[in-house]
Amino acid sequence: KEKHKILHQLLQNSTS
Amino acid sequence: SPTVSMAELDHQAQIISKSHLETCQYLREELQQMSWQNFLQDEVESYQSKPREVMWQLCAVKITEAIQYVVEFAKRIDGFMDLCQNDQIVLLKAGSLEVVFVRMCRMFDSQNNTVYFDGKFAGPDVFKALGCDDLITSVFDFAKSMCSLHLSEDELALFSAFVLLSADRSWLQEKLQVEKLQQKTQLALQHVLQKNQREDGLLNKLRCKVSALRSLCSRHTEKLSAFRAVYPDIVGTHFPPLYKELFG
Repeated sequence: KEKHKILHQLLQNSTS
Repeated sequence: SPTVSMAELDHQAQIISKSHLETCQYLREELQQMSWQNFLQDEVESYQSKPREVMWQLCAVKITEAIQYVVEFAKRIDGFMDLCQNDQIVLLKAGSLEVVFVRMCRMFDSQNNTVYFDGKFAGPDVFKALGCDDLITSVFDFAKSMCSLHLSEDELALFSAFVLLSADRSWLQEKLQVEKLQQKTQLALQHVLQKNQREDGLLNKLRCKVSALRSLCSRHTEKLSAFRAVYPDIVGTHFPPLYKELFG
C-alpha cells in the first residue's frame, strides 16, 4: 500500500 | 449474451462515454482550433538542444498529467470502484499508459505527423533529445494507425475502458470480477460498433491494437531503465512521484 501511496490517494479522492 | 440485456449495454456505453468526455483532458473542438499551431524550426531546435535529462523530465511531467485524467476516467467506469483496491492499482499500473497512447490519437494530426505537446503540434524530431528515436517512431506510427480507424468518441471511450479492464494482468486478486467487467465492456463496444454501422472487422482490428499497446509500454519501461541507469538521481529527485510509482 505504501508503495502506491499517490495512486491510493487519487483513487480515494471523490470524483469532481 | 443471455446474462446482459441490451438496456444494460446501452447504460454501460453511456456511462463510459460520459466518463471519457469528462476526463479527456482536451475536447476535440479545442484541439481542432489549435491544429494550425505547429512548432517553428527554432522552437524545434530548442527542444532538440535541451539536455537529455531535461527533455525526459518534461515528457514524464506530460505523461503524468495525462495519466491523472485516466485515473479519473477509471474511477467513473461503472464497476471499477467495486473492484478490490489491489486490482484497481494493478489495472491502473499496467493500463494507464496504454490508455494515454489510445487517447493520443485524438491529439494527433495524421497529415502532418504531429501530436499536441507542450502547447503546439510537434513532429517526432521535437523528441530527439530523449535519445529514443525508435520508440518515438513507434508511438507516432501507432497514433497514425489508430487515427486511420476513425473512431468516434463513444467508440474510443469503450475501447479505452476495454484496455484498462484487461483481465489478464499479472497480480490480480479477483480476476473473475475483472473478467466480467471487461466482457461487459466488450459487449457494449460491440453493441456501439453495430449501432454506428461500423465494418465487421473493426473489433478484430482493435483487438490487434492491444498487443501493439503492450509492446509500446514495455519498450517505454526499457527506455526508462536505460535512462535511470545513467541518471538515477534525476529520476529520484526530479520526476513526478506518480510517474515513479507507476513505472519505478
